[in-house]
Formats: sequence, C-alpha cells, structure tokens
Amino acid sequence: ITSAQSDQYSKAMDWLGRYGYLPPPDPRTGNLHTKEGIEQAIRVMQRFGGLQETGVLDSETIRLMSARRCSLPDIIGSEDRLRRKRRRRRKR
Amino acid sequence: YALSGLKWHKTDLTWSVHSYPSPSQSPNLPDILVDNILRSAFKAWSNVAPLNFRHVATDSGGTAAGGDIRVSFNRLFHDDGYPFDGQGGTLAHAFFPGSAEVAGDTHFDDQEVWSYGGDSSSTDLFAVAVHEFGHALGLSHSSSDPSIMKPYYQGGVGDIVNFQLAVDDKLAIQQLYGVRDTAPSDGGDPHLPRLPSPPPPRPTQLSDPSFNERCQGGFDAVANIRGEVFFFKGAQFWRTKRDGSLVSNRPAQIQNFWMGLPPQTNKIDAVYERKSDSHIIFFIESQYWVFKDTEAMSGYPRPLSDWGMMRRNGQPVDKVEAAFIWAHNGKTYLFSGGEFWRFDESQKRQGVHIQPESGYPRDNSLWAGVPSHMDDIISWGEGDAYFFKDNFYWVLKNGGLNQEVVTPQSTAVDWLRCPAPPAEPTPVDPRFPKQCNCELNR
Repeated sequence: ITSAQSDQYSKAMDWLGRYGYLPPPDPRTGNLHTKEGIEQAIRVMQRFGGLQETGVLDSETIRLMSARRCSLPDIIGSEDRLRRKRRRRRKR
Repeated sequence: YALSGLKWHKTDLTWSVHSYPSPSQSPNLPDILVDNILRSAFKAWSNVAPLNFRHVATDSGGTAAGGDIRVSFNRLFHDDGYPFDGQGGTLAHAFFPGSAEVAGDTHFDDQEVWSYGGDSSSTDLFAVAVHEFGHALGLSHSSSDPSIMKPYYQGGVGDIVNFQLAVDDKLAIQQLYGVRDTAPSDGGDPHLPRLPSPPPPRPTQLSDPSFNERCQGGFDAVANIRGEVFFFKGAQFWRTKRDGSLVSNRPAQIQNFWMGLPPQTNKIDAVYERKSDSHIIFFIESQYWVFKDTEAMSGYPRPLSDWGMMRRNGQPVDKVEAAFIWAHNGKTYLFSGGEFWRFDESQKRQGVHIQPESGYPRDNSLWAGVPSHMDDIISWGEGDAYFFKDNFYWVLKNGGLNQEVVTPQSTAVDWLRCPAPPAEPTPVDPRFPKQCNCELNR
C-alpha cells in the first residue's frame, strides 16, 4: 500500500458519498459502510460512468473520479426510496 | 434520462446574474459575452420545450437582482452548503425547481478558467451552463451517451448557435414541460424589472448538551475508518466526515455501534483499519478485537501477546496507546510506553500471528516535534501523519519524520466543529519570565 493508494481510498469514499453512491450515515444509527457495500457502490459508479464493472478502485475508475464534473449527486435519495419501499412491504 | 421529481409550475421564467467570472481568472470573458452565452444556454432548452426565459438586470449597484434562476460565480465556501474546490474537480451546481428561495439558483466555480470555445486547458461555459440549467429546470444526471446531463465535463460543444440537445435530453425536458410547437422568444425585454435582494442567510443556532465533552478534547483513541475520522472518548465516539462535517454533534454510544466489545467498555486504547482486508482492530488494555465492519469476529478478544511486542527491557507489552498505518509506506505502527513497533501486514497469512519487523522497538522521540506519549495517530489528507494529544494535533507531512517545526493546532476547532477560544495574550515562557517572546524581531 503506497501513500497514494491509501489516500485514494479515503478520497474515493468521500467521492462515493458526495455523489450519492454511498448513502450518508444515518445520524440516529450512524451505520458504518460495509466492505461489500463499498464494492457495490463502486460497481454502480462504474456502470453509471460507462466503465467496466469491477467493484475495485482501478485506474480507470480513479481517473473518472478525478474528472471535472458537476457537484450535484448522480444518485439522489436512494435511501429515501428504499425506506418507502420497506414501509410499503411492511404494510402489505 | 432521470428526473428530479421537481419542476416549475409556470413556463415564463426569469434569470439574473449576481456576479461574473473574475477577469484575472477568465480574461477572455467580458460580462456581456457571459450574458450571451447564458442566454444561448437557456435557448437550448426553450427550443424544444414551451419555456420562455427573460433576463432581468441588476440595479446600478450590481447587487440587487432577483428572478427564478439566479446565476453567480463563487469560490470555495459560498453559504449554500456546497463549497467549491478550486480549479478542477467540481465546476458548478444548480438547485432543482421548487418554492425554496434557492430553487433554480445556479453557481459556477469562479476558480475555473471559463472560456467561450477555448481549448482543453479551460472549461467551456456554454456546455456547463446548458447542463446546470437542466438541473435548474428539474433534470437529474443521466448515464446516457450522448447527453448534456452526464455528470462529467465532456468538453466544448462547438458552434453554440446551432447547438441541439441530444434525444435523451429532449425527451426529459418534454416529459416535464411538454413539446414546443411555436418559436421561442429571444429572451430580450426592454423593461427590465428590478427585484429586491434576498435577505442574508441566518445561521441556525443549535443547543448541544455534549458540547463541552466534545470540545475539551482528550480523546482515548482516534482512527481513520472507511474515510471518516472517529474520535473515541469514554463510552462514546464522534465521527467527522472528509468534508470536515460531523455526522452528528451528539456522540454515539460505543456499545450500540461496535458489537462484541465487553458491556462495560468505557475506554478504547487504540483503533485502526487494516488495509489488507478492511478489518478494524480495537485495542483495550491487554487484549485486542478484530471487527468485520461493526461486528467483532468470532475468536476475539485475543491477548496482545499475539503481536510479539517486547520492550527493550525484556517485558512484554501489556497495552497499546496508539496505532496507525503510515500512508507513506503502508506499514502498521503500534505505540506503547514511549516505544513503537512496525509491522508489515501485507505479508500476513491466515491463522498466523504477525510479528514486528526486526530492529524494533524504537524510541518515540524519533518522531521529532510531536509529543512522545500521544493519544493516537492517523494518516489523513495527502498521506500526512496526524498526532493527537489532549486537545491538539500535530501534522508530519507525507513521509516526514524529522520536520524542523511542527506547530500544534486545535483538535476541537479543526476537527469537531467547536468555536475558536477567544484570543489571549501570548503566554510568557515560564523558564524565561522576563524574556520577550516575539519571533519576528527576536
């Protein structure tokens, strides 16, 4: 693990959260992101960006994360949608 | 395409420009050209949907302008919760339609080099403006190719007069506002209305009963886990995200979050995230736990003796005071009793306990300029090592071990969103009470 790799991991986590691929921590439960959850988030990001879905921070993924972009998230309100879906399922 | 779920419930919209790109940063973009580029960007949308955009001017002071879509060029933190990041990275953002005061507002990062048909060293204002106005009208990011609503900057669009939206974008805007069947107005209006300025933002005042505990420092352990910094104190912890914000002002209970620690746990000695498998290691007194995410793995706690750390006086280590992975070399460092040990966990094999590298322990004083008995250490930022002690932290720049000057900074202020203490006169050095303490003229 080089300094650059370690820093990339941290930055990638921040990037995935910022653009909606990783849900923000719930202030009440404050769930920690799982390793599998992070891999899945990377896959979705890769699919959205037209990259091969590897689930790992490969060079293409890191390159895309460093690209100039709009600061709005790509995935909006995924957690809200999930909660609504769970609520509907419980009611049924 | 993707829609935000929000739209304007009118088709005649006004826009205004609150500030223009700094001439020093974007010298080839006079204000009038910016107006024309923005007007053309709106026209890209009104060409295909029954929308009419009217430019409303600022007053003579250049500040009082209103309108549905307020455009400005801002730097870094600009009071909307979405700071810019200097040149590169994020370029702009816009707020979706709605009744909120900021709805439709569009902000461009003033530290970019904005251009009109410039080369790749600059950023084409028209392309970004069409994208952002798409948000201001209710569109979300699209993964479709081609689409102006892709989140990444795709370069200039060529001839802006004849620019046409991609099919994906046309369908999106027409889904919201219908199909235009008449020619759009050119957006000009000889009677430019003057609208009042919005009131200045008011900061929210929050009460926080755990304020003192958080702001007085003295953390038992500090760890960089999954890109966030965790501050452990007693039976509680706080979390700071990479953008500097706290997950919550209130602390979380260790017991309710980290499952598998003893019920009476009220002090964590050290924590770090192992990079080889993303497991999280907790040290409490003479034992350690390995966590997969937030649950302790079976078989733990294990005795600290697994780590094979012996003091120079031949005694086994019975407590770890600090632990971190130095981003500079990827090695793991454990600290105890003024000494430290180094481990290479990339060589770790399943079921085999790792041993310290030869030549260790070494004396903590090798880390010059930082306290020799620290509370904890993390790697952060650009691979720098952050040493925490009481309510201060010291930064050793990437790979540096022996910097000339390492100035302590406030943990509470810089990491835990605490207010800066009132300025006090420089304390007199107790060793030389009559001596001047001024560094500028000695």
